[in-house]
Parts: sequence; C-alpha cells; structure tokens
Amino acid sequence: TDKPKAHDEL
Amino acid sequence: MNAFRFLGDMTHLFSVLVLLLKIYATKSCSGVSRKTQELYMVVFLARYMDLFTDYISLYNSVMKVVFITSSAAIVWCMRRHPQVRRTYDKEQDTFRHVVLVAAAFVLALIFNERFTFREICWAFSIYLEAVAILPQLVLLQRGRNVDNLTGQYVFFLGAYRAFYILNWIYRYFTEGHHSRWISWLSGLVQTGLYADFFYYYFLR
Repeated sequence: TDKPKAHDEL
Repeated sequence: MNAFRFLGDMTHLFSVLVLLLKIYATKSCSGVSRKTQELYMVVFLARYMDLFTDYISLYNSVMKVVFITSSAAIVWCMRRHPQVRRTYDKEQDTFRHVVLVAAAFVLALIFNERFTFREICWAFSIYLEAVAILPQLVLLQRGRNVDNLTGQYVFFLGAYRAFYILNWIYRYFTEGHHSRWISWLSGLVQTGLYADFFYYYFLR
C-alpha cells in the first residue's frame, strides 16, 4: 500500500 | 511553491496580524467574534498536529507556529486581557459554534482520505475552516457600521481563499497535482461565504 502523502500546504 | 500559494499565505498571515494589532493597539475587540477566533484556533491546532511528524520545509513549519500562536494570542486577549475583554460584545456574539465543531467532526469521520488519526484531524480542520467565519459574519450583520479594520480582516481572509483556489488550478495544470477533493469542495464553500459577504459589504 502507498504511504499517504504529507500535506504540503498550510 | 507558486506565486498564488505564496500570496494566499501572505494575505492569510496579514489578516491575522491586522486583527491582532488592531485589538492590541486599540485595546478593544468590539465587533470581533470570539467564537470565530476560537474556531480558527481549533482549526490550526487540528491541522498542524503534523508539525513534528511531517517536515515539509522551514517555511511551512515557521508559518504553522505563527498561525497557532497568533490565533491563540487573539483568543487570550479576548478572554483574559483586563481591558480588551470588557469590550467584547458577548450578547451579540450568539452563534452556536459548538454545532459547527460537531458537524465538522462527524463529516470528518465519514469523509476522509483515510481512517487514521492524522487524516481525520486534517479533514476536520478543513471542514471547520470553511464555516469558521460564520459567527463573524453574523456579528457584522448585526452591527450597524462595519468597522474598517474588521472589514479589512474579512477582506484579507477572502483574498487568501481566492489565491488558494488559483494555486490549486495552477498546480493542477503545471504539476498534475490533484489537490484533494475535500479541499476543493470546502474551499469553494468557504470562498462562496466570503463572496456573499462582499456582495453586501460593497452594496452598503
């Protein structure tokens, strides 16, 4: 399973 | 980071600082909804829980800390500052903001990217942010004259939302970045609330 993407916006 | 995103962050930052300075300089929070400010503090706390787990950039981390502390400072002033707290229009600020928190939480439990603590917190913060301005809008509509600075505060917040939507459009075409549909939908709702406010604001 793919790792969830980090949230790169504020 | 593109220019739209940066301008969005700057107008967002500016709106919070304008409000904090206004309260601090005039020692008055008349016309400011404490409920909206508390909601924003909850929004920032819930969204930036990733501060220590997901490092993106120094810029992101610094901005997160600034948003959390400045919103906490506003709430602190309105609740605890001996002069400021006496100017709070408690009788006018009657919006049941707990209802918004509960609704956002239930939505986040149902609609999230993944059923994990982090993703539920993130979705919760997005939903809550979309409606956090409502107590302030109700308060503004009750007051006869919209204070210049309070009007500017809402104006900069609205600009922030508009820039973020341009940022998503830009990222969609340049990076093939699929901004999550949760942010798209909530962002549009939020921007719509501001558009509605400005429509009446400029009519007056």
